[in-house]
Amino acid sequence: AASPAASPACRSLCHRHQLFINFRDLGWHKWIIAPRGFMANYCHGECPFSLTTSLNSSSYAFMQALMRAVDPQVPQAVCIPTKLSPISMLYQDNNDNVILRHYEDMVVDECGCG
Amino acid sequence: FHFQENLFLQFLGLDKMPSPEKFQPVPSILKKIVQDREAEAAAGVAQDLCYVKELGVRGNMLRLLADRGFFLYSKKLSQDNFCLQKLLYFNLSAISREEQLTMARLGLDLGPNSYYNLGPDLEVSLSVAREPHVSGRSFPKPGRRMALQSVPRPQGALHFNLLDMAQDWNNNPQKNLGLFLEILVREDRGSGVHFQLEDTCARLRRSLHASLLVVTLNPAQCHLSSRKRR
Repeated sequence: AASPAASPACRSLCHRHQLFINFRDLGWHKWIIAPRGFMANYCHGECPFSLTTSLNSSSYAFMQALMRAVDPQVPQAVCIPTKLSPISMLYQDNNDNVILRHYEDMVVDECGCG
Repeated sequence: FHFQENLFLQFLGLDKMPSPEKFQPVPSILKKIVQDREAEAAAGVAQDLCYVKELGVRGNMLRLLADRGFFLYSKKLSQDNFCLQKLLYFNLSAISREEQLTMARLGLDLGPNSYYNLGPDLEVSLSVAREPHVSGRSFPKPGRRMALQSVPRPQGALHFNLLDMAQDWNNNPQKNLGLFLEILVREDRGSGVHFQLEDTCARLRRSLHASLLVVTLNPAQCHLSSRKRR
């Protein structure tokens, strides 16, 4: 389920889209003990030059957008994760061992142009 | 979707999709670690994923290894207040060469007990298993004793530090012959309590659950975090 944008005009701009994958839907609940699902948020949207400074952008995104204005061959700044958080997964392997593993930078918290 | 599923399993370090018949009991400490980390992530608190503060050790992967051993039955069980003998065996082969062992804790759960159904006090003896010298016999024998602990009932899970031993096993897998567990009852076998003791031992055999909690640190995965902290 994607999060609603503020207005139709802003809908196409770079922002975070919320997406929750329930492990039960995949049958993975039979071996993953926790969590029950994964927040597979993703970044999507345009990064127009006029808004690169306001869309949580890096300084380089602004520079890139500026260069693109001069030379169209320079690629446009893209919508990417700017803040990520880790997750911990508790699951059972094929040998009945219980594994707790931490994965860094797994969940998209914020997006921006870069 | 099958292709992506395989990739995900590889990412987790699994060859194929696990299909456990039932979930192993998960110690409360593991549940607490998961809940704490989820709460910190939700609150946006910076986390050091290479330090397990609940256990006070460095590490980024925790494994609760299932016991692959078996019960031993001998004539000794009918004398000297012996209750049960069991070989405990933990397969450490899943630990890769890159990982450093930082903790190995044996957990012995002697099963539920209550003040309404008090059993006799127990004595738990833990020895290194050694190969039998008699040819043709496959049963292991107790070697060097590692721990001898009196256990008043009721009692929760018992824990034993096996870090040195696990490191030795991990470096030399052929040395891993397991552990020899013996449980004795400490009450005298009076005529009136004989049946009760046998009942206690039978109950212990049914409810005994052993597991080895192993924490490892992969320096390659934790290098970035330590640099970030500096």
